[in-house]
Amino acid sequence: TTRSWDFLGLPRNARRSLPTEGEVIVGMLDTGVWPDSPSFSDDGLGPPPGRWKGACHNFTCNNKIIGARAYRQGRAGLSPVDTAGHGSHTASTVAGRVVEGVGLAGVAAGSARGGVPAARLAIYKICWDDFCASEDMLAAFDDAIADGVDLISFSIGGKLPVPYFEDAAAIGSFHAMRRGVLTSASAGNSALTGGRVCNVAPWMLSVAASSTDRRLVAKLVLGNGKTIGASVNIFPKLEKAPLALPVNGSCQPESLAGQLYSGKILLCPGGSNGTGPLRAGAAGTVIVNDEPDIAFVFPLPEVTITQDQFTEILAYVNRTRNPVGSIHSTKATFDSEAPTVASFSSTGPNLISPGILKPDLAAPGIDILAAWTPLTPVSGNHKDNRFAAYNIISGTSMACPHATAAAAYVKSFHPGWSPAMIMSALITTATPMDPGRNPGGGELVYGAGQLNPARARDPGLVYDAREDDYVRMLCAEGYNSTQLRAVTGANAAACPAGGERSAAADLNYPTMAHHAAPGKNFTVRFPRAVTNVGAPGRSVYTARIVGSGPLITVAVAPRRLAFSRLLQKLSFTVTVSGALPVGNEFVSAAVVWSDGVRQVRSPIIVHTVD
Amino acid sequence: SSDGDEKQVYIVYMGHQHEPSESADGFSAAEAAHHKLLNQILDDSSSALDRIVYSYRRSINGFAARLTEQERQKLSTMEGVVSVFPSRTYQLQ
Repeated sequence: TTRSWDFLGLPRNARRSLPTEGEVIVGMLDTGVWPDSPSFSDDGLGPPPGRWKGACHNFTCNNKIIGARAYRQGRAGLSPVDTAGHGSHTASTVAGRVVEGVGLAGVAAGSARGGVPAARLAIYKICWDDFCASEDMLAAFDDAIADGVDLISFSIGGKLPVPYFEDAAAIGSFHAMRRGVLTSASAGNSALTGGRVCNVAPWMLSVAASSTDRRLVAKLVLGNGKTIGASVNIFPKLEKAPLALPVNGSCQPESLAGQLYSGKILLCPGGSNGTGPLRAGAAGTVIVNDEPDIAFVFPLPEVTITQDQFTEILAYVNRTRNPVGSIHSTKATFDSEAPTVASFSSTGPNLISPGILKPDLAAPGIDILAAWTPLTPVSGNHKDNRFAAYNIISGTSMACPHATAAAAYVKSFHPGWSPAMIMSALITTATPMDPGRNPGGGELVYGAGQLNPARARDPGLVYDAREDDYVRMLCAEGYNSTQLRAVTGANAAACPAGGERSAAADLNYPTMAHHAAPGKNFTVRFPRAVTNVGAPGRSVYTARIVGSGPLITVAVAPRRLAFSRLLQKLSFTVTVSGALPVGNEFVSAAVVWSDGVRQVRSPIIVHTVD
Repeated sequence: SSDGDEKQVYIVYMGHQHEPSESADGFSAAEAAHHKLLNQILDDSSSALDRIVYSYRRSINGFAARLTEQERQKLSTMEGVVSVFPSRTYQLQ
């Protein structure tokens, strides 16, 4: 990517542990990879780590891409080469080499690089165009874990989460966690109302998408001089073309069949991917879209606008004899509001485990430029004849690999840390986000805030959790001992007797969430333990509560933790009580432990969102 | 389908892999166990060999197979089976 890593505070000259970064292997479960991209050059990289057991099937690997397999309903002989572009994009965002002077027709130009350019990639192609099936996913997890990856990047999701043992990703990532492998996943693209956050298991990192301070803007200038709209147009400026409305009111290809709009800018009120206007010969198009924060790439000059802006254009068209407009090429502008969560990013609450806050954090997922495949046009429209080595796309798919790379970065400094310790480091050091700029539910929208890889390298304290802790949580969620003994392979009883069952809130998670009934008083306790991974000698952390407000009371006991050695673990309890008067509201707070240098921030959210 | 004869891919999840097998070509012990389990619930005219799509045998224990609803129900009650769930389609995000 050409901007996001700088925006996140991980510049090209960031402090690195290069020898161990080269030992980190990231498994990409995606659409494969385009091996000839300069982002995947192995110049200067040594051979794969000795522990690597992976393979390259129907693919020529190098010292950057050290493994590649493909899965489609058990068939043999398939190629892991990326025919869709998505897998190359995510892989280069994680571990692409530094490539100078790239861009998409000059847009978003700069030096492209991944978060951990020295890390290795292992490719598991499980998605074919836009289709990914459970059985292929689980086969890839099975192989990736046994091959010896250190992290798994999973930019895939469903519309709604499903129970853990009916979800290939939750199952696969659980077994990954057992072998010390963290899975970083997309939170989903269902927006505020289109579904709920996915990939919600507490042993996976669920990543929301946010903006960077680079906003890509293309202008539509009407004949009356008024300027409207913002989106990506990588075509040359389209000058003063006539504006036209579709005869049938729709720009879908079937509605436009048999009509010609040669040389005109077609105004599309009901959305379009550009295929209809392109087939109808339009010179350009203006499309109403409810995601105005994203710069989609279209197969013809295009501006994306809101419904209100469309109404404004219609007013101009209706009162003008020969309405015309010009579509300008896209320019990058500075967005002082960034980071804001993307309009499409799925939000909580977590429908499977309401006591576990998901998404965990947010990372850049809007207008990300990264490697592409030459086998698919940049617009994704196969009528389009524009191909490029780098493309701009958006999604929680793009946010996920930023978090994966940050996890790899942390792992390169702390190779022995458990998946939960790495997750904790990323979550407790995230930069808080502004609920005013991100409406819809505070932490339910952005989790702990924006990823901050440099701070995550040295978090001071971490919340650790191991297999036994997750099993206790699963007991609390109603899974039985027989199931859990099979899952873990343990002979001992997995769940305590009924009366002793704990709650999901007891899991040593770095954030705290509680769903309250409207108008009812509640008191909830979150027992927690933190492990000292900061100063080697004596260090003292004190807790403060940030932002609880009048509706809830937050107490921490004890408020002082004195550590005498590294990896010492000390416990405390957070008690939250109060009442929220009505439904669909939330109150946020945070417990912040500090030794005077480091800040270990654990967000708390109490909500009445159903 | 309503008559229960239509087959679809289900994942039969059996938890932890006790006998990780690196055998890429041969028929591993884990695969043999999966075939044995499935053959127990299939009628004489069908074989696990024709039904199994994947045997998960390296880190995870389980298999994916084309099953009818009745076969799914029978497998759900077998010892060692954690869950049997239908293959779902997921999307790139």
